[in-house]
Amino acid sequence: STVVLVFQAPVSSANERMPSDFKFCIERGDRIRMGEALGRWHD
Amino acid sequence: STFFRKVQSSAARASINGGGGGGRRGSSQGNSFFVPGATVGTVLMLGALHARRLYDDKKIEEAREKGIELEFHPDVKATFLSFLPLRTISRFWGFLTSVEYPIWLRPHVYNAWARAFHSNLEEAALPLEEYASLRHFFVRTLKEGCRPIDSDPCCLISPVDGTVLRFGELKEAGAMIEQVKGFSYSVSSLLGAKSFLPMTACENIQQESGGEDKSMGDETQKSWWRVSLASPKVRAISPESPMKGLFYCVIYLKPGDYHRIHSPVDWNVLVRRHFSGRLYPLNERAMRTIRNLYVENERVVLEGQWQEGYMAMAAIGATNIGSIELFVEPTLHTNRPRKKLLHSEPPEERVYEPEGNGIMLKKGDEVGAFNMG
Repeated sequence: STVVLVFQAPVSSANERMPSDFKFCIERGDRIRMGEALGRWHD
Repeated sequence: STFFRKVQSSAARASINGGGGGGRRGSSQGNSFFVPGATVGTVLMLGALHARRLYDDKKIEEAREKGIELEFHPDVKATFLSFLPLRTISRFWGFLTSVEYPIWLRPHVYNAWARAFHSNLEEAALPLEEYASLRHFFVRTLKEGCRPIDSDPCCLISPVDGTVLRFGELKEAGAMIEQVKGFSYSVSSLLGAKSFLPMTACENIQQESGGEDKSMGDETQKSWWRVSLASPKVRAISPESPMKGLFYCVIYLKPGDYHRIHSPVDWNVLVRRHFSGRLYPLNERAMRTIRNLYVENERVVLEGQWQEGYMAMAAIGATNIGSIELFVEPTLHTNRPRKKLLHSEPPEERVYEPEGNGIMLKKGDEVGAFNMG
């Protein structure tokens, strides 16, 4: 079985001083457990 | 076969040595050899198949470590799969795994399962004796605190235990996700043509979608018979591009993994779509050899909104784990017997009430589970 997530996440515009882009914190082939972060962004 | 020949020759020798009235005794001795012989033969065959699978997995792993990408390569065995009654097989497997075991047998069966598929039994919420069947054990809950939820408010968590297959940002025209190198499928085919996927009109689709990747559009032009058999939803490439900031992540659950699905963020589920497709296996080999695997298989899609915009989660079934249970909608039944021959029915859709708000889910809430068969 497989789960596919598709989602919108924050991306900073070119003129922003502090980038708030969403970044994945995983690698392909990683084992991940429920509750662990897939990605983060800055507020 | 050598083993069986030896068993048969030893049985024949026993029959000759016995002679006359003793021949009957010799024959019964031969039969008594045959049953354990067949069992040993079966065990050896299963062992050899398992060893070969481990060897193949190791080779794939080594190739991946070297940075070699798996490539799409259809083969005859994969084509043969499409003629098998996989739904019936899946349902029969579900029936077999629902059989209740006697209490004394349960720990042995589940320990064997855990050894074969690397499950951590210490995490199971209940003592092993309390899981009446393998099916019940398979969707076991976990002990309190086994899966702490990341408390960072600016993070999106994994909804399941599994292996990350793909992730990234959807940028290309048609919003394609790569199945393996050389073949991609479109997100709108996966989620449904009526999905609220944030897209913008794209005029240069021909230039942008062409190139080295053999996408679905190319394949449909080359293979008219595949088009005629495929469901309408996988035929056309979308003439739109995804909006900036649209991401995806594909996570594969092995048979030994915890098989419940949780909410990745706080969000409102507005729509549920059920695609009653096929039930191909979803292993690595199938990914390399079966076209549109995720788009063809039976799946449940939840779509909604979260604080940053669009959110969709697709739970895709396989032959062994064919039915998807939704805790937010207990009346939904998947992996039903199929009445029609062609797999071209539109998805069954339900809009969650109250309209506009849907069902509110908190980060980490249980959403559903994958069941055996």
